[in-house]
Amino acid sequence: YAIGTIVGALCVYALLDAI
Amino acid sequence: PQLILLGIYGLGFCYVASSPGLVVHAVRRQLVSSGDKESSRSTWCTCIKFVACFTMAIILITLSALICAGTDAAAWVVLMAALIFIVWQIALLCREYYQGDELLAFYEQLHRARKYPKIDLDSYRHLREHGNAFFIVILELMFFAFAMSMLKVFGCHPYWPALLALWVVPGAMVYFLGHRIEALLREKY
Repeated sequence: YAIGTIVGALCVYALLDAI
Repeated sequence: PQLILLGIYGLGFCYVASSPGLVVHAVRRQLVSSGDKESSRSTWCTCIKFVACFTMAIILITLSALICAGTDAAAWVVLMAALIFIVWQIALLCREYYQGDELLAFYEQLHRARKYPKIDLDSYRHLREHGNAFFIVILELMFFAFAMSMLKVFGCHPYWPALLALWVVPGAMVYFLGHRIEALLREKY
C-alpha cells in the first residue's frame, strides 16, 4: 500500500490538474 | 497539510483501484488450476469468446458514437476497454455464484491443504502478496486511464462519477459471494 499510495497520489494530482 | 491530504486521496485512490484484485482473488478457482482434473482452460476459452463478442459490439457502438459526437477516439477506446473489464469480472462472479458445489469443494480442499507444514504456505503466500502489490500498481494505472478518459469524453457531466462507481461494482458483488459460501456451508452442516 505504500507504493500504491504514492502512485495513487500522483494519479489524483494529475486528475485534479486535468479538471 | 496539502501533502497529507494528497496522501490520503492517494490511499483512497489505491483502495478503489484495487477492487478488481479482490474479484480476481474471489474467482481464482476458475482462473488458475493445478492440472487436467480441474481445468481453468474452459473458463479462459469462454472468456475469450465473451470478450470477442463484447468487443465487436463495443466497436460498433463506439463508431456510431464517434460519428455522432466527434470526441477523442483514444478516450473512447479506453472507456470501452474498461467496460469490457468490468463486465468480465461480473460474468466471472456470476459463474462462481452458481457453481456452488465446486466452490465449496475448493474451500474444503484449501482447509485440508492448510494442515501441511507452515513453511510451504509461507512461500506461496509471500509470492502472491508481493505479486499483488505490483498488480495493484497496474490496476491503478488502468483506473487512472479510465478516469482520465471519462473526463475527456464526459467532461464534468454529472454522470461521470456514476461511471466511476461502476468500477467498484464487481468488488461490491464479492459481498454476495461471501454470503453464498455461508449459505452453502449452513445447508451442508
